[in-house]
Amino acid sequence: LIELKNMYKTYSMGEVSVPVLKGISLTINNGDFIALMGSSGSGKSTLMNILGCLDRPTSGEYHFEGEEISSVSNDRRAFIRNKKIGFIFQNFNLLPRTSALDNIIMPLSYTAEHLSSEDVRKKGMELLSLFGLEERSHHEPSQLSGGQQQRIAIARSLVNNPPILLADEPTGNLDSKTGEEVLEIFNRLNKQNGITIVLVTHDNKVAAHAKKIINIMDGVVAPSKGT
Amino acid sequence: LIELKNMYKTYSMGEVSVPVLKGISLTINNGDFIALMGSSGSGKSTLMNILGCLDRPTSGEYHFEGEEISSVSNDRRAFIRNKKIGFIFQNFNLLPRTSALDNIIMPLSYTAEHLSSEDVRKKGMELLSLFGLEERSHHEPSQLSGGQQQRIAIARSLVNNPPILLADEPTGNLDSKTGEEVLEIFNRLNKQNGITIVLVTHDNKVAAHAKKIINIMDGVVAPSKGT
Ligand SMILES: Nc1ncnc2c1ncn2[C@@H]1O[C@H](COP(=O)(O)OP(=O)(O)OP(=O)(O)O)[C@@H](O)[C@H]1O
Ligand SMILES: Nc1ncnc2c1ncn2[C@@H]1O[C@H](COP(=O)(O)OP(=O)(O)OP(=O)(O)O)[C@@H](O)[C@H]1O
Ligand SMILES: [Mg+2]
Ligand SMILES: [Mg+2]
Repeated sequence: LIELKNMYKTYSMGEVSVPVLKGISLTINNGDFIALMGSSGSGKSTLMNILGCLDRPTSGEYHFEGEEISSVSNDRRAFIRNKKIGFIFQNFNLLPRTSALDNIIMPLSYTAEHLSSEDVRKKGMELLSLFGLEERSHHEPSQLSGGQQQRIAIARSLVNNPPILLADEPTGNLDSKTGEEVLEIFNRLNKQNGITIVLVTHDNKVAAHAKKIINIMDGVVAPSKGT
Repeated sequence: LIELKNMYKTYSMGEVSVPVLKGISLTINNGDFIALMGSSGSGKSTLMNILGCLDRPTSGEYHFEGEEISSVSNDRRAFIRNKKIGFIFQNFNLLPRTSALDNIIMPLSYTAEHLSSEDVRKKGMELLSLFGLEERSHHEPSQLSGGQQQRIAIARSLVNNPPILLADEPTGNLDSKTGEEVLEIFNRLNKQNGITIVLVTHDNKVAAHAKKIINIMDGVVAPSKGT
């Protein structure tokens, strides 16, 4: 499904270079459920942004369903991103003066012109209920708790039924019970719907829900172990 | 040091009321190290914002060092907030187009007119080193990882040497090693410098570092247990 070959990413800040990914190679197969771990600042979000077509590598290849996409047009990457990938940001990235419901259904405005606005709204309310937040549908992000914002970001990533879900620390703001409910949803999506999941986490208990753990260390993939 | 008596907080959104705190009473003594726990949306950040003089209760009393401050002037509350309280926000609240170093030393511009700008800068660099981020001093928040931003927010809360530290989920974005380093710093501040700490966390392992755990449930304090 996805193959990264010898991927490098260096940020440049004027005259200063910040090398982060230093030759990442990895394969993600259809139906995988992978936990990505590594210390703070090791490059996990950087890797996720590249996987999610939100950023380009400095060098190296990104094969997506057989197509090399690291240097294709922005339009092509935006198409893939909107159609194929659900992304949960580490800092949520919700739209500020926008209700929880409208935040959740936002991706459908790019991809689902055939759905009636009533169907769209219904889908959004279903996702709100799935995450126990139907009573907060009209709240804006500043009127939600941290963990509620996180769940809205998760719901939004699922509204398009994406075949691939990239989740950057999706349970960091959740108590263990609420976190377990979210992981249970991910498990079901992976086992029943065959959705491929890459999940960044700092928590070993969360990582244990995945089928495989990949560790990032010094900008490369450390030897991975199965769970 | 701090006493809350029968504290209520209800948010009003037009015609809708959202009751959150429903009669919180608690005492925080000098030198306490308290972990505040409760499920997502239970009111922990709401309580922390009231403790930090960032928000006022709907009713009830807030006694701070013997002074009832829930209804005193904004100026008085701002004075207490700047001089006495270090606050670590759940979403960091760093200034966007501002370097890590400048973010850290920002509180000193309100409170430390007697320090030379060289001393201020030196203090900021010491805190950056304490958190292992001296090489990131010139990065803006968007050029930092989630856990690095969290550590900058933590450093900023300490720059004033506050007698009270309010930390809203300070390790959520940190791997266990980096999180342990932060908690070690908190431990030292509490044991050696006598700083009073209230720390919100979802993680039982983090809560175990505190001397006492307070649980918030259905808007009130559930029976607390020692650690
Ligand atoms: N735009 C940028 N410009 C310069 N450096 C950057 C930029 N974005 C990130 N970095 C640096 O790249 C490194 C990797 O960042 P990244 O966000 O990928 O880490 P991470 O593994 O997700 O960390 P965390 O667990 O703390 O979220 C960090 O040291 C960070 O300071
Ligand atoms: N400005 C607001 N207007 C209306 N409701 C609000 C507002 N801010 C918070 N709330 C609601 O108040 C409740 C408590 O929020 P709070 O942020 O205190 O929870 P929390 O315990 O910190 O949760 P988390 O663990 O997810 O951070 C939530 O249900 C939230 O939706
Ligand atoms: Mg990250
Ligand atoms: Mg909170």
